[in-house]
Amino acid sequence: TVGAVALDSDGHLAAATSTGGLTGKQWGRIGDSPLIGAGTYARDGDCAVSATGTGEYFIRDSAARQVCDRVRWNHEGIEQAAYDTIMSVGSIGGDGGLIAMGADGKPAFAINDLGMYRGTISSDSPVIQTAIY
Amino acid sequence: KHWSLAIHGGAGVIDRGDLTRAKDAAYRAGLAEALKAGQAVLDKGGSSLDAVEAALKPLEDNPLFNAGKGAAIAADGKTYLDAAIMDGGTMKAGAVASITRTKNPIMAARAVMDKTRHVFLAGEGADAFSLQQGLEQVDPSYFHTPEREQMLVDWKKDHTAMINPTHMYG
Repeated sequence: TVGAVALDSDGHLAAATSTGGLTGKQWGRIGDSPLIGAGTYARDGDCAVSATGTGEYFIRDSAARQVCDRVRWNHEGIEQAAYDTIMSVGSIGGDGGLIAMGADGKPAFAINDLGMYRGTISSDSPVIQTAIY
Repeated sequence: KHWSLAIHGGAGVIDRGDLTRAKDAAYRAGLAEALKAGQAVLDKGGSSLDAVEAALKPLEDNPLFNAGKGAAIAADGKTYLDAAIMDGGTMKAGAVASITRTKNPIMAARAVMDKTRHVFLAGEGADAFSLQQGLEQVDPSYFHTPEREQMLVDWKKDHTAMINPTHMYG
């Protein structure tokens, strides 16, 4: 699964996710990526989220929307909201990670898995940064 | 003007020891290409929506990542692709699932958002919609890579989807 979250110079947030799913998937199985609120979600002023992991748990825990609701309802910072959400997914048995971006354009990533490829760039730091966790 | 972009290329059990220097560099190059594509939109004052779509296309075209070319292969030997996009400003969203011929699935998701009053189209109907929208179509074999085909062979041995330690999850 691949994903992107962005804040533009008008302050709008957006999110996108794309995936091939799981090797050997059967019966038309669909994970969280195309489900708005589970694998992908954005709302101006709150957050933009793209997730990857064991989709069934991200669906059941409405992970992408949960990050935004934690920001919106509990006034959590984006990093705390991302971390708390991925821990919540983990508490019901789900593995994976997500990237999120808050209204200020600060990116956050949270993971309860063992690895994730990530990258970021911004007008404040126009140097490409990539990381493999 | 302030803008920001972050991307992910998936998650999995990545043992750095397994990741050769060349593979590490290849993954980072793929991520960098995606960041540049998004940066090109945002630097010109373009929308975050256009930027996330632009950033995903190189990742969908890159066989290293599990989306578009190089996607995981299902039990029946076919590739079924899913994608979604959401505009935080309008709260509009578009998504497709189980599409089989659109070269860049994120463009199909974007078309659902822009050209219909729906949010989520799936399967044959989504394929037909993508064709009707004039999105670039490819033969399903375009998405297959030798690595993914080997993973399916391995999966068939014991039916566990966690085959490729580099990309254990979707």
